[in-house]
Amino acid sequence: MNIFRLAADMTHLISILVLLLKIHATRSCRGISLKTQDLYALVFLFRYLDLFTRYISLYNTVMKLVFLGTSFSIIYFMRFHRVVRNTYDKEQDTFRSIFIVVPCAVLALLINQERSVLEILWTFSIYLEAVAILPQLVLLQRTQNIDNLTGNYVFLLGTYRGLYILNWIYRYLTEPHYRQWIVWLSGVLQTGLYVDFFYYYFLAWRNNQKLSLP
Amino acid sequence: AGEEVSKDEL
Repeated sequence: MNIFRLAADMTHLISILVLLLKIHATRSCRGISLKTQDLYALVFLFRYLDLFTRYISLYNTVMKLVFLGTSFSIIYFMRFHRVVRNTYDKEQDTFRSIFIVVPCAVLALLINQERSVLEILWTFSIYLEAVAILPQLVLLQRTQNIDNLTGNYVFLLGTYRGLYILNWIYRYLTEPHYRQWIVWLSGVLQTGLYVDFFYYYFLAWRNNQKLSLP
Repeated sequence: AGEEVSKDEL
């Protein structure tokens, strides 16, 4: 565990807490894509199947359970909470998840490290996480007056991915057997998807204006 | 072992 990895995980955790805070404090999930949240739940579900087969560390197990629990509770609020569900922008959240789920599944079947069910599902989760933010970015573009917590939620998610790249560089330089092209390429693509968002986020911050994506 | 190391990530 290096400082970049720890910072990345904590940023990821804080991003989820910011989203939960938004939902609890404002009783609203306006501007949040349920499609992206569904995809993240799928990502965690398939990636953390090794909870049952391999013990890595207490930290690892606890974080996996926290990510699974929080992602499903967010979905619960958005789908079923008496008040919150009415604030979901269903008409605006139109991205077709199938267009990213199917290609990721095909890619995981074709390009993987090992022909086993667990490995292919794990690889699928890596590919899917890379593009799972797309419905959220599309929804943000359509949202007038993006609120602070939503903007910060997406900003923290992008920061978490950027910090993972620093973690990989560090590990590549310090651990002799650390090679993972599938993870690296997916991670770089994922971080790249945020570049546009970051640009407008900093522009809004510098000019002291509300964030909006053109 | 090369493949296992990155599985300790989240």
